[in-house]
Amino acid sequence: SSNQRSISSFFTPK
Amino acid sequence: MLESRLEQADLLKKVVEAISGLVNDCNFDCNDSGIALQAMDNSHVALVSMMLKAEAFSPYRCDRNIALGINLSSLTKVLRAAQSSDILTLKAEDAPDVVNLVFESSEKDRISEYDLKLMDIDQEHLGIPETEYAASISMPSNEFQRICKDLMNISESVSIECTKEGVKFAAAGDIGTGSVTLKQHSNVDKPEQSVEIDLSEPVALSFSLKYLVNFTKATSLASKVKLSLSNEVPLLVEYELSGGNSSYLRFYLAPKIGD
Repeated sequence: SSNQRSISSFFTPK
Repeated sequence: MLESRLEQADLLKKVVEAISGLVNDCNFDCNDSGIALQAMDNSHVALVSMMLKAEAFSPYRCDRNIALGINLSSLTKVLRAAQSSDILTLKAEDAPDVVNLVFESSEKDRISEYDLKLMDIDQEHLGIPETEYAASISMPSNEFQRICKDLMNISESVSIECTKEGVKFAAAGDIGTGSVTLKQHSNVDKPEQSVEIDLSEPVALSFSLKYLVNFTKATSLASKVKLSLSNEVPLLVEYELSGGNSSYLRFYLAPKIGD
């Protein structure tokens, strides 16, 4: 199976 | 204060229906340009971003920034009282405890009025970088929904591969494999049936179908959906709202890695 990335690892807090 | 009137309650009903499977509570951020919403799903895999421009309302008035912290299942309960073709007006004071919703039937001289309690939501806003995507695909929204649902019967993930030949959605699971390939084609008589592929370089990424199927709850909002992909970045799934005033409902989904 494959690993799900987290969306917050792509978009950083403003 | 906020005062915004939507010709069709249906628009808000459908937007809330489309996102309530992903998000429980969120702020509706109101300012003079319109009503915006940004929220991650509970597992921080997907992000919802909605913009309802002031032009989508008539009239629209909001002189200060107002955050309406709303529990979406409570809002769903209130919106059940609105008929799809009702005129919907949202009203709130400057530092509100409640948002006031009025549903008016133009035919029946009926006015329904609800106050929904608001909550304080300390929400982190994420900056979404402007991205030049390697591939974008515009296709009928119902076709995208169909593909996602069909492939979910095969596997929990789908690979989306876009080349100059077309876009291939493929799934591999315990019972076997399945794929759907779409080639670019234009339908002059029914432009909403066209598939347009804009490609600058080939892309191949894998995504969880559970989230994609959830996004397709927005299908009835728009006849077309646009998928934008680049290697190693989240997929953007975009539905245009209320035609031509650049209002949108966007979903971002982080890719899966490895195999």
